[in-house]
Amino acid sequence: PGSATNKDEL
Amino acid sequence: MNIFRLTGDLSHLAAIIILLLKIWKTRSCAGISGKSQILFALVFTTRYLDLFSSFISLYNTVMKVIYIMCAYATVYLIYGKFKATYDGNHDTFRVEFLLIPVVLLAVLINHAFAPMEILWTFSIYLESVAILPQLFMISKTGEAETITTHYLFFLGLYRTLYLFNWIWRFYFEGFFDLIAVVAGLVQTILYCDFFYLYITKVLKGKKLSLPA
Repeated sequence: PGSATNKDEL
Repeated sequence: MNIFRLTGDLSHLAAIIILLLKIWKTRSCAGISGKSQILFALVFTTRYLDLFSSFISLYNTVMKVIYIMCAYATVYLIYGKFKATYDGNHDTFRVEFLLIPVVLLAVLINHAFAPMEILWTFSIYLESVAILPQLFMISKTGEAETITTHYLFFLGLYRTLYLFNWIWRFYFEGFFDLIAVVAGLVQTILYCDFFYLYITKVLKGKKLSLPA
């Protein structure tokens, strides 16, 4: 659930 | 991508462009905190290092490049070209009081103890307080040029819209990032008194002046 993967935001 | 995130990014882009144009057109950075602009350049630099390692979308890459270029151009205009108009006597916020806690927090509270992840976390925490030197400078000078208040409005609006983006993503995508949300909340809360002054004064055609 962490953001370690979804770095799709600016 | 959702409407909140898109309008948030466009609001952020608008803020960055408004500031750059204000300095360029008026050939003056009076009332602008150079320290905040350096912090923003640092925020983008530490967050967008993945420009070289991962491709997400053309939009993502183009926006990151624009943000970084505008941030450094703004810093250059303030400390280089229009240095004579830089009001250093009022831009006195001690940024080390921001940087040290942010570095410590990024090392202690993150999603993964990996270089890129810690840099991203540092960038998220730093961005939430990077506007403080600017707000502090306005409180010291007791007023702000109207164009500067528009810059601050769009800058504050962008992260407020991102809060709605995160609600949207949590509800529709199950995506949730506690670090980004908490930092985004802090960042937005710091703008609250400015938003109040902006809506009650600037939008009524008055100048933004704080009780000195």
